[in-house]
Amino acid sequence: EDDPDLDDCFSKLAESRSNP
Amino acid sequence: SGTSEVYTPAKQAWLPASKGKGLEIMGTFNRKQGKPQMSMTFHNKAMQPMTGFAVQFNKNSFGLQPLTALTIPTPLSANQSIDTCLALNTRGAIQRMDPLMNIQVAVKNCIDVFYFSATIPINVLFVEDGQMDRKVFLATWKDIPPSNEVQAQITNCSMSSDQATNRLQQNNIFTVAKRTVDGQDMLYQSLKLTNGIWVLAELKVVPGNPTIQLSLKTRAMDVVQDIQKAYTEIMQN
Repeated sequence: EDDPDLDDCFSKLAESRSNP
Repeated sequence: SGTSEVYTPAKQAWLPASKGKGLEIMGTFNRKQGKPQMSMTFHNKAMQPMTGFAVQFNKNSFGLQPLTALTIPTPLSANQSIDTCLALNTRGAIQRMDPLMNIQVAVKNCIDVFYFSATIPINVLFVEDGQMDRKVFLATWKDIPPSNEVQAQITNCSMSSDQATNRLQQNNIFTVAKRTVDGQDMLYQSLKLTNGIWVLAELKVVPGNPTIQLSLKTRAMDVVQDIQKAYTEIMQN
């Protein structure tokens, strides 16, 4: 739950798929 | 309904009395204590008592079969109705059905053998250990090609992303990660079917917007339509 790399990967995934 | 709980469709007339020589069966599927089950009401609309009830399934897509014998206290008197639950497992014979979630059932009593078809809501096959590891989720999401991604909209759903998370989790759809980008909540979710098929999902929830965007990714495209239907029914009911 506290793996900063994974946190960052999910943030990048969400940003790449967001429809502003 | 405002209360969030495990989604169970209303009972349907599986066997009308006119086709059951007076036996009417209303039924639905749900999931209880980690097992799929059939919840049924048997109503004797004939003018004689009924005894000797038994049930059998034909081969089906997920190998569903009764875990126990049917329990109907007999005789079932004329005009009497009784509610019964039949626990199921998925260790039976497998044959892909068309439609996928169709199941053929035979019910016997002292009068005759009756056959009917029912549709299994796929969510009763979502298992309790369907929360995918986050690292595995990211790798799997990348590994499944874009051609295996199917998008749909869930309309008339006035739910926050937290409410959606809770409602879905009660139905064994697990949120692996949540991110908010430009005011839009993105939920990454996983579920696993009894036969080991994994489905990954992304929900886009804009606060105040009753339309939610659902994207599904799986290697087993056959199940996508039924998964979409399950999401819609869980989130609208």
